[in-house]
This record gives sequence, C-alpha cells and structure tokens, in this order.
Amino acid sequence: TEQSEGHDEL
Amino acid sequence: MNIFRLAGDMTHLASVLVLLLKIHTIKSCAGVSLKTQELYALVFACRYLDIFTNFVSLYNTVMKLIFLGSSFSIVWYMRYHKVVRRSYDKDQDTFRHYFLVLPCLVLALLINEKFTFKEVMWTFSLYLEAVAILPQLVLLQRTRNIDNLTGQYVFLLGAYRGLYILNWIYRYFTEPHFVHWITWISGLVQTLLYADFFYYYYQSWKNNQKLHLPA
Repeated sequence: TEQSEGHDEL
Repeated sequence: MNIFRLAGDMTHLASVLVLLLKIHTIKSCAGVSLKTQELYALVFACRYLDIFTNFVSLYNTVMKLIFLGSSFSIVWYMRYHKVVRRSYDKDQDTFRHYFLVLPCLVLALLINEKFTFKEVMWTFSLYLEAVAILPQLVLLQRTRNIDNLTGQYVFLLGAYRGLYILNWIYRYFTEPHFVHWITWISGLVQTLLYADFFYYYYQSWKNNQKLHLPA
C-alpha cells in the first residue's frame, strides 16, 4: 500500500 | 533489501549489543546517558506501533522486537539493577527530555505525510531519533574520559546512520517513486550530529590514542 511503502525500514 | 540497508541494520544491532555487553558483563554504565537510552526506548515504542498489524517480513518483525527489547532492558538496567545503577553518572547527565520531546511532537503534528495517530507517532519517532543522541554527546563532552566500549557504541550508531543514507541513495535510483523527504531530512540531521564525534574518533584511531574530546 502507499502508506506502508516508507515503513519497510527500521 | 540492499547491502547498505543490511549493513546499516547490522551496525545498529552491533551498537546495541556492545552496550548490553558493557552493562551485562562489566556491570557498568559509566559514560552512558540514561536520557538518550530513554529517548530511544520512546522512539522504538512510537515507531513500531504497527508491529502486529503491518507485516513486512520476518526479518523486520524480529529486528523490531530486538530493538524494543534491548532498548527497554538497557533502561531497566540503568535505572533498577542494583550494581549497574551505581555506575550511572547522574550528576553529569542533566539534559532535559522535554526540550527534545516537545518540539519533535509539535513538529510531527505540523509536518507529516498523513494526519493519523499512527502516522504522526511514526513521524514523531523519526524526529526524536534524529536528536536523541544529543544527551549522550553532551555527556561524552563533559566526562571526556571515554572508555573503549562507549566510544565504539557511539561510533557504530553513527556508522548505522551513514549506511542508511547510502541505502536511500541506492533506493532512490533503483526503485521508482522512492521519495521520502521527512525520513531523509531527519536522517541527514541525525548523521550530521555525529560528524564532530567522528572527527575525534578518527584522530584517536589514527594516532592510536585513547579517545579524548576537547572541552
């Protein structure tokens, strides 16, 4: 999804 | 996942392990800022609110659990362990949390990608992580007498930040639409805060001397 795109990093 | 991201995560993990090693085996937290450690615990608690709802990979979930567990156990050790807490330089570690927490919270409310609770908390964690090292750097400057493990801890944290920047550059050129201004700018600010420390760390390494920060 668009929102979680940037949240795959720690 | 690219090599820079993996190397960044591994140096981040190594920094935490070095700190836990120091605390657990030497039973000392001399030179370690409890303020910084509490801020990191807050950073991870706010950032990983999605840990059970947004599954990225087993790797991500395991790493999140490690960072949450280690940051809270470091805080526990420094506050409550009957031997470790005695080595804490309480009088030197005087940085006020709210000087950092409040501006970051206000900034996250004003500048975010989406005005939802989770997204604002995630943004807040990025801003706070950028400045959370400040109490530690101030403490190093004050005590000046820096042992090897504490020096390596800060060095590894700085290396982790530098590698994340390389990771973003790599992703920008290899992944379409990979643009994340908030992450990049706060990450860049965070890395710049280490520049001064890195300079003296390099000097002491080059001259094979004990790390010593100027007053």
